[in-house]
Amino acid sequence: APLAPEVDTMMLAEGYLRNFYGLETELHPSFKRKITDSVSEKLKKMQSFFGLKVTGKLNNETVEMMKQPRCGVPDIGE
Amino acid sequence: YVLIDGNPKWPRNDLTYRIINRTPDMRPADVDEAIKQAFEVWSNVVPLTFRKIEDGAADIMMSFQFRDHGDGYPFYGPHGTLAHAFQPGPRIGGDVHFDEEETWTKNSKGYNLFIVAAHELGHSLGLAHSPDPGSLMYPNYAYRDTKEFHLPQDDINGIQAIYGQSLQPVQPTGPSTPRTCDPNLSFDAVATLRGEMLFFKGRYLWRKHPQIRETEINLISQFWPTLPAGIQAAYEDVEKDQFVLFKGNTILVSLVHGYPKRIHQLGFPKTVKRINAAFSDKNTRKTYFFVANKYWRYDENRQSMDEGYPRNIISVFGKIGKVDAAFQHDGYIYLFHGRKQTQFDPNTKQVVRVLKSTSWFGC
Repeated sequence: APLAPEVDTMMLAEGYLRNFYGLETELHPSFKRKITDSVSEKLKKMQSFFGLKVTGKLNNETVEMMKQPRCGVPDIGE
Repeated sequence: YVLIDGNPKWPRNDLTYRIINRTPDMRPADVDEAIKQAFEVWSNVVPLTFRKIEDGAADIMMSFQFRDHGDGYPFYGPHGTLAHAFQPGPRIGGDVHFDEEETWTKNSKGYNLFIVAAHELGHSLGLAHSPDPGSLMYPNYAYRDTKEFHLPQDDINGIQAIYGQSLQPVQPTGPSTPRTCDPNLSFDAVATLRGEMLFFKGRYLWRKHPQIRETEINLISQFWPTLPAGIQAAYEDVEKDQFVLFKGNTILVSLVHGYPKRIHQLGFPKTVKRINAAFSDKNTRKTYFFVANKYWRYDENRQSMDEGYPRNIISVFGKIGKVDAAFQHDGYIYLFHGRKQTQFDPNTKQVVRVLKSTSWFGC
């Protein structure tokens, strides 16, 4: 069955932040809160890099930026 | 610009490269030429040389790869991630991988191999991604006219910080991205589009949403890959949901077939070679065109110029000189001239105030 749009968007965001901003999502489920905090922090870094409004939240502008074709090299050092 | 953490660099200035395989999307000779030119982008500005070899291990190995190709950085199919490269170093260091599932071209269709290769080679030489949206090392893909390509100054500064200046007697320079709050900033064209304001300057475009304080600057080609730089006038026809752009004697309309057309088809005399500014009044369906010190009025319903035009700009809008850009917002007309803009009330036919051109950006 097709995924709900918001699930699809969240998966896109997590994949993007994992690939380009070093988000670690392989944590135990009990650390879910920690993941949420981490996503917010990484989103802030990404929004800052691209000159977007830094909210730590997944808004339309951020998703639009994540959908653009790009280089596979991370934006922050590994 | 941003350097890769630890500042890795090649210990020698004479480097070799090898093209392991080629995409079937392009003729082999075109692949080789695109990659050769991508190397020249960098060798033109720093004392590095790149020699192509056909066999054995080269410093920089370039290949087209499919999905998971064993380096821990898989591709995921068309779009998304286009390519990646490794920082200077032995073995896989410096190597460039292109996603074979993309459509590679030597023009604006699909993804231009030269543009992507030049970007990746920046990584191969020690550059990280730059947040400057006009730079080659910006992470997102944007087509640029390859015949007119000049390495942006941000990238020149970055690569010269690693390898030093070019050996050429005159140091190369490149285009710089305009600063949003530069007090001397002027615009080529300004228009609304579906609730946003678009400000054009050279090959750049600012997007401003009335409810959002931040302003995004991007290359025009990031949104319209085939649109040329240097748009001279633009307006939105709200009723037809069309975005009309002008450059020279050409009219371009987004997402509509049958264009480009010539401006003379609107009813301009042959002596008019270009339009400086335009805006459309959505209430009256009249579009105003500014050319030198005169303006014309076009009836969008009748599809013809109104009689009695052109008129002198000074007779209606006051002594503002040549108009660079114009748009209508909340019933007022904003006329941009140099680094200033005049807010004009069409009901009272009075100038309300004169503002800095960048006032919309919260500068």
